[in-house]
Amino acid sequence: QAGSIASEVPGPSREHDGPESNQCSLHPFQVSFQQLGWDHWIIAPNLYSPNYCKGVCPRVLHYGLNSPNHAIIQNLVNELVDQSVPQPSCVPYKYVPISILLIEANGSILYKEYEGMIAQSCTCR
Amino acid sequence: QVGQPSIAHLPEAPTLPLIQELLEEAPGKQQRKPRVLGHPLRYMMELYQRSADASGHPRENRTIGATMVRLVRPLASVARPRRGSWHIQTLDFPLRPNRVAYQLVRATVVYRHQLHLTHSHLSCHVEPWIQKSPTSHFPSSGRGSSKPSLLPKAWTEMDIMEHVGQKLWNRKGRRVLRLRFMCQQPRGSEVLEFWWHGTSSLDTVFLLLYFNDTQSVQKTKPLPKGLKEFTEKDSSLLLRRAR
Repeated sequence: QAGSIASEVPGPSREHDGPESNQCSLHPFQVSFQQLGWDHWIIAPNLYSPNYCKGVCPRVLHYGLNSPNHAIIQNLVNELVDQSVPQPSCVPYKYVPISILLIEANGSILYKEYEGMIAQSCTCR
Repeated sequence: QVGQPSIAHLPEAPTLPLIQELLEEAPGKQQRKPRVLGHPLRYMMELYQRSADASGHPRENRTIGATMVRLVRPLASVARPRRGSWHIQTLDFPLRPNRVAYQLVRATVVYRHQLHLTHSHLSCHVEPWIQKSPTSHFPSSGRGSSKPSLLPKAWTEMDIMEHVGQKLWNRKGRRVLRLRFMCQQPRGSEVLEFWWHGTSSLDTVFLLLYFNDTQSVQKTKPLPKGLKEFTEKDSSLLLRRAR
C-alpha cells in the first residue's frame, strides 16, 4: 500500500536535508585543455565545460530528480531498516557529447564527437 | 589507482575506454604538436565550425553524417615526367588499421581544381592509381566525378569509397591508397616542368575518411577473439563479412 508506506516516511525537513542551496544539483564548471594537459594536441574547442553534480539527496526523492525506484527503496531502507545502507548519491543523469578537433601524432587532423562528456542534469540514485 | 573494492567488480576490459582512446590518438606530451598549417587545418576548422558551436556542442542541424572525420595527408608525392601538356604526381595516403568500434561510411579526396600561378594556371583533377593504366588516356576536362559539397569554389571533393579497399603497400610495408594528381597547363603556355617537380601537393590534396561509432553494438555483442584480431588487421574484410 503506497499510501501507508508514504505515511511512514517523515516529510522533508531542512534539518535532515540541509539548506536548499546544498541540495543535489548541477554545478557549472569550466576547465581548459591546458589544465588537463591536453593542449599540445587539441585544437578546438578552447574551453571544456564538463560540469558536475553535488549536493545532498533529499529523503523524499521528488519527480524532478528522475530517481529510479531503487533509489526510493534505498532511501526507505536507510530511513526505516538499516542506517548502514547509505542514502542515494547525487550523480549526473543526462550527458551531452562534445566535438573535438585534434592533431594526431602522425599529423592527421581528426574531428570527433565524444559521447557522455558534459553533465547536463543530476539525479539521486 | 583506485583501491575501492567495488571498482574491482567492473568489467575487466576496457576499464577506461576514453583514456585508452586518448593514449592511442594523442601524441606524447614530450612530442610537440605536429606542424600542420595551411589548407588542411583551415579546411578542418571550417568543418568543425559547421558541425559544433564555440563550446564544442555538436550542432543539431549538422550535415557531417559521421561522428568522426579524419583528414589524411599524403606521405609523399612523386612527380612523373610530363606527358604533353599534362603534369602528373603520384600520391600515397597511409591507411592505418581501423579500430573495430568504428565503421568507415564515406571516403573522399579533396583537392584544388585550379592552381593559379604567376603567368598561368593549371586545371587539375585526381583519379585512382591503376597499375596498368593505358598511357594514352587522359581526360579532356578536369573535374571527374565530383559531387556538390559545402566546400569553397576552389576545392573539389570526390568520392573514392570504392577504391579505399584496394590492396597496396608502399616500400616501408605500410598500406596506402595511391592516387594520381593530374594537372593540365593551357596549350602554348610556358613549360612548368621545373616548377611542378618542386611543388608539394601535400597541402593541395588530402583524404577525408568518415567514420561512425558502432561501439554500442560492440558492447552488446562482442566479437569472438579470432575475428576481433582479424578485423584489427584489416577492417575492410570485416565490412565484406558483415554484408
